[in-house]
Amino acid sequence: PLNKDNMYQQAMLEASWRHMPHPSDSERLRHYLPRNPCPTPAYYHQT
Amino acid sequence: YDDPPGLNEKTEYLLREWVNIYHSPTSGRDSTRGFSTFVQQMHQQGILRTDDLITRFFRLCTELCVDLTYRLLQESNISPSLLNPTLVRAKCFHTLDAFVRLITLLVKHSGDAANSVTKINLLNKVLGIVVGVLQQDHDQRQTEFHQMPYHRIFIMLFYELNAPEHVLESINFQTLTAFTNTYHILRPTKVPGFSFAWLELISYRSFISRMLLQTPQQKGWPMYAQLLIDLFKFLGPFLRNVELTKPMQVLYRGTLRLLLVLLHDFPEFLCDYHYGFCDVIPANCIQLRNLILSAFPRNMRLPDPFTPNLKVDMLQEINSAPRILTNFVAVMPANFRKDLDSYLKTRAPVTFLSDLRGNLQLSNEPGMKYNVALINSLVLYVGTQAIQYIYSKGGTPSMSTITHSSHMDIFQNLSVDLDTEGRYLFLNAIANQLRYPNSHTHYFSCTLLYLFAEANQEAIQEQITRVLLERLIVNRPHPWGLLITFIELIKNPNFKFWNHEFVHCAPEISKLFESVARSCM
Amino acid sequence: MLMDQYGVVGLLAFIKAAETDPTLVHLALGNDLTTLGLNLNSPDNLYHKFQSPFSKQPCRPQDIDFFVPSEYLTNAHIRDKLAPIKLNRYGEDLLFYVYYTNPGDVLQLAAAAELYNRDWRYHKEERIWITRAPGIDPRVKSNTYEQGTYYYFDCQNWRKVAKEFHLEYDKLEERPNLPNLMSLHFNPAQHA
Repeated sequence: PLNKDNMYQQAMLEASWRHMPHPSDSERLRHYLPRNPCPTPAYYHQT
Repeated sequence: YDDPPGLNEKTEYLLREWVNIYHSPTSGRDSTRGFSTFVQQMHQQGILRTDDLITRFFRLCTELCVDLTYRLLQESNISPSLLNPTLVRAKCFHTLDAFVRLITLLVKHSGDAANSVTKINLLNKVLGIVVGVLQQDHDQRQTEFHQMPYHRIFIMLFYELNAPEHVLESINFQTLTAFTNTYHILRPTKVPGFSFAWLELISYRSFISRMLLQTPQQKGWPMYAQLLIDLFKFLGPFLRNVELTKPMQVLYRGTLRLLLVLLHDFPEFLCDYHYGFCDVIPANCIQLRNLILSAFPRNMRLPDPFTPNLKVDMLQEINSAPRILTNFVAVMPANFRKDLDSYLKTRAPVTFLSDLRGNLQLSNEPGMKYNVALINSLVLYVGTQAIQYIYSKGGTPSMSTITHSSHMDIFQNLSVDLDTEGRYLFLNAIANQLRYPNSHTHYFSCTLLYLFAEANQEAIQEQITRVLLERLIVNRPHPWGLLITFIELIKNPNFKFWNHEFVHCAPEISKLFESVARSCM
Repeated sequence: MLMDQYGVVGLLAFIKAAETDPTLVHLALGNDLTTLGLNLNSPDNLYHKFQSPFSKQPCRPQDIDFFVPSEYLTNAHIRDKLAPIKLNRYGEDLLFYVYYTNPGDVLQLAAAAELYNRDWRYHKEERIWITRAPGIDPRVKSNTYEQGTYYYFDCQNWRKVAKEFHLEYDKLEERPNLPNLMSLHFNPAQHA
């Protein structure tokens, strides 16, 4: 069964899930063509 | 912290100076020109005078960078239209990346070029300081904690310290060790609010490359294996209890993605550490475990398990022992190991068998009764000893050579004497060795089939079937050794598999067996 | 037969429970691992382009950091001195490059809008860009479709290819609408 620590871990995981890492967090800053994510139509090429 | 008066202001001034230098076009290649003038300023401000002051300087810089990030994130929460997330991050990185560059240059230029010790000591010091600030921030802010500034510092520092420069290459293994220690200290069970960033950090492509590919003699493998075990240990309780909240599902799916990359690119790594991973993955995480057990060396061609009349014991690889780089006997108490060795050698003390169940039991709490790690260790140890013993007699593992031995006494005793919970764990420990063609896969496949054939109660046969079946009905991948064992069980008339009541006990069960049998045929 | 969770009936009960509890599915039946966005049949290593354990998207070409001389990197301060991005001044080749290498980004939409201005149309089903072949009118034309020879952009071989099409107008995308283009030109140095 989950213990107190596990419950705390679950709560902290939940909180950090609200601000997940962003792809640009792992990339060098690009001044000229920075990422500007936006919802593009599903029928566009996604990769 | 008793910082000397004025140190905070000095540090803030210096950090601001450095950020401007870092971003100015005149700071030259990799900011080196700007750096040499900046170091003069640090000297003038007395920052480099003592180790203690340098430590305080780095801590204060880290805290300043983190506070700035929280402030900018706060602003963006207040006016999201003005500050879109990309812009907020760019503003945070503007300072964070400058701070990382300063650390990198101080590490590179501390001590003379040949003196790697001062460089690595400074790197470990700085990483330790960032870890300390992170842990305190995590403990103080609790659910308001934000992983981003620390994630950025670690990943960009790792990136910069892995630049193709001689001075960095010469300390690369110590650098990897420093980061592995850092990530181990920040493992999810210790800093759960940092878990998502943590998985990003250990999944970072150049971290994987350095740890699993570029470091000679696979010296990064045990370190990377430890980080994966840290991850499985965090997921374990939630998976075992099927407490899969949305965030946990995201983390679990992220784990599957990472393992798929490792399965595809570094299967030998999963092969060598499968035992350590399966030791901490809960028994009900069938697919996660199958994924690890399905790994096989890239230079190996697996014969199609569905080949009619496949002669497994004729395969060339079947007599090679797989590499197992986990010290799997470490969990065995010394005198248990002594009695075990004695029994294996002389079948004495006879009490060893009757005491065995008690030695494996931890409590009477259902679901928690047994020492799973000890069962896993006992099974693999006895199996490897049995294989050695068979070879020493000039034989090779087969349905006939594995019988009538002290090793098989132990396995048969366990299959008869344990209750259903213990037997399930025992049979799982055997099934965890059914992998790609090697002597362990072959020996344990024969053992499982032999236990089925020699069972004195149908419950044993039912549980052997259950352990195999639950591993077959999950989505792919399925380990080769599992498939060939189940195919043999359902095809070989000597096992009379289809006569058993548990095969026909319910329409869904019959359908399940027939569909699995069909896909196996 | 065993009536506890360690027998065949226990497994069946777990499977049936999974039918109603999606979180159990992860464990009882597992995920279809081919849907996690990784090309498991790729002959090349995957880790090069492994963007994140939390994303189905592999790295785009421009996301894979590579150690280039720092002079190659755009310094924040000279950003303003560089020509602003004006898609209407670029050739089709570059517009297609911007479209295909910026999935999920404002740039992809902006490139699509400019291609639309250049009389290209995006076929939502075929997922390709199509334009009329110069000087060749459609053989058949009605108010819902037309048929004839057209050019489409083959992004695998990176060229325009003539091909017969039966074009249903409702399968062609309307003019893409763009979010405010301001963010296209943001420059962190101005906001530091």
